Amino acid sequence: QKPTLRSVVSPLTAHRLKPIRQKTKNAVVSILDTGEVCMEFLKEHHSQELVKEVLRISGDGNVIAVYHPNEGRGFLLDNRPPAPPEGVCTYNFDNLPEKYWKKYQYAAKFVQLVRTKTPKVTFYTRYAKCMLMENSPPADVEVCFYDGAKIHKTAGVTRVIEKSGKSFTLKGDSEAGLRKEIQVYMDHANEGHRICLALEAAVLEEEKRSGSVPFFPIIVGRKP
Amino acid sequence: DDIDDEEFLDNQLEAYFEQLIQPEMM
Repeated sequence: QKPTLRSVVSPLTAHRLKPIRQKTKNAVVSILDTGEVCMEFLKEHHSQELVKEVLRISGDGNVIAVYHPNEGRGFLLDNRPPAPPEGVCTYNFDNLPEKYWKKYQYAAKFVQLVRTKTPKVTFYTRYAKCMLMENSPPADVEVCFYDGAKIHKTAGVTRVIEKSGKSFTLKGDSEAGLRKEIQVYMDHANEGHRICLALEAAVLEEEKRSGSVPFFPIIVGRKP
Repeated sequence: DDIDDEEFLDNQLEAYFEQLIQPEMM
């Protein structure tokens, strides 16, 4: 049974992410304002950085254009990816050649990191700012209390930072044994999380009905 | 060699993340 890319990584989704161009060791990864994700792979040449290969991935992760600028001679690194040539060769997610899988995973990893930090719903309660992030399912939630305490839920782990700065981590839903004053924070965070999910569902309903512009991110309320 | 988030993190990316959680000026 040959492995498939789908068994290794899910198609990336870069919808609603703020554009950024991030340089790493030997590549530049960009989220474009078109929602596409671009990976430019660099090679040093006479102390210049040349873009030798580009993977240009659609915002839903399903279409991947691969090209080698300047017939493979490379293109000087610029502040935006080199444009795809005429008749560029494109693949879809399920027939991307294996030699590009690692590169696709690299782009997907970056996009996932950005999604965990991009608020989709921001809700100001009386005591805290609650943010439901874009990295569903399940989306992270960050509850920043105005007194400095913070509760962050991500992938089955809850990280608590008390206003004193003391921090600890809870695994799964085991909130047993919490000190009383911490339990109060946890209850407030859980209620804020529940409301963010309800707001997301309600607005999603209206967004589907309107089918025009995206309704997210949303900000509900303001810091008292 | 698994790709870890550290690979991407630098102060530019941290600044970008900071900016994301600052709401548009009310």
